[in-house]
Amino acid sequence: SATAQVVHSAGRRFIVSPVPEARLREQ
Amino acid sequence: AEDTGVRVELAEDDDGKKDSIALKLWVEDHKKLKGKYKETGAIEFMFDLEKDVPEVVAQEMVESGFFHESDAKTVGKSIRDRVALIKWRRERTVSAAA
Repeated sequence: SATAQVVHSAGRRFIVSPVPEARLREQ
Repeated sequence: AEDTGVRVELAEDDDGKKDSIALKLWVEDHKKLKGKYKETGAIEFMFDLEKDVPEVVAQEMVESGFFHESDAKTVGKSIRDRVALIKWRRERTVSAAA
């Protein structure tokens, strides 16, 4: 799956990945 | 916890010992956000239960371009609620063991 990494200037890493379909609330 | 439209969950099993734990955050209902939201997916990050402040982490997400400034409070509250639940579960586990 596609993931991307963003590192904030404070040093914290944010790893972005797709939200699994099953975890999305039905609307 | 209040439904903020932003969901925060554990991204790993909580062994009840680690100070830092992986959390995953994503937007369930973008209509509850004030600012314009671009679909970025789930954001995984490490959170130190002893040292980190939810609102500070939320601000870092704003500065990283995930959320609009006007939603920093909502994101911070969502993280705070989840962290409170994790801490409550840990305390309950310790009490039960005792």
